[in-house]
Amino acid sequence: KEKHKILHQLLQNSTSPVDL
Amino acid sequence: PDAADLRALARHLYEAYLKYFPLTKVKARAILSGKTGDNVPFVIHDMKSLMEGEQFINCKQIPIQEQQRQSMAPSDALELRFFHSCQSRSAEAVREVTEFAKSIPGFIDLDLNDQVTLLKYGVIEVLIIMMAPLMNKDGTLISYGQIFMTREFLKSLRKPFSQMMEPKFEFSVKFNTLELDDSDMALFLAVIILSGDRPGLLNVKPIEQLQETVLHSLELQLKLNHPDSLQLFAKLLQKMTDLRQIVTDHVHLIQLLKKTEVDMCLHPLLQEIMKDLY
Repeated sequence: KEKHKILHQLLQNSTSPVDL
Repeated sequence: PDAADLRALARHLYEAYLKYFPLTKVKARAILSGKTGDNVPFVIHDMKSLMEGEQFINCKQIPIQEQQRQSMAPSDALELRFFHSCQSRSAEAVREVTEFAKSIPGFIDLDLNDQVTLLKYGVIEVLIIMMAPLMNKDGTLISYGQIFMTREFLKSLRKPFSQMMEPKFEFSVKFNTLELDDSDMALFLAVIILSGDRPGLLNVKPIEQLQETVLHSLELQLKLNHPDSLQLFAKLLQKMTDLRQIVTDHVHLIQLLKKTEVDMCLHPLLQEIMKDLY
């Protein structure tokens, strides 16, 4: 899971507030 | 599923496509054919116009010290800087593709690890397919259609930057002869994402079932939308083989860049995707 942290975040946040 | 269900699925995916992808084929072709009135793209055809055009390109990811690096030849720094803005646009595009994937009925019910695997392996293929409508034989639109960058200019960059786009042009020019529209593209992208043969998938069956339904919907869509185009469905599926080779070559080029360019740092999201990919 750690290896694909950002992809996990993108998939789980419906609003995608991940700071790209 | 009956024909009405397949049409509803096609409509749903087309709507999601329009929602998440800002530059559609309709818009891109209008810009490329000069049908947008005064709104013509800025043309980058040499280093001077690249410098002038930089203000259009999203540069927010570039650390200040990178821009002011003195030890590098100015054009070398410019190439790296441009490469960095491409990376930030690609990362944003990965986010758009993720949102699109989540809108495919059944996708978010798949095992989360499988969702990650499907995206990891599918996203570069999707991005390359999505480049095709932005390209013609002479160049490509970038930066949401604000810029047209010539193929010759991309070819004139130093190695290996010069080798990055040429295979995509060759693929796109051929792909564009199939004349898919945005509603066809939406289904095709979903088919690519739902590939049950990606390495490391835990539960292949539900993925294959989802893909089969989308494939039926795509086949029907192409029959209705392109009644005179014989074997279009088969031709399109064949493109998926070419696509895998292009992605493999692309990833190898990026890996080479990482080794040879001291000053190159890869965006963390792209790093995640490309690590142990092919």
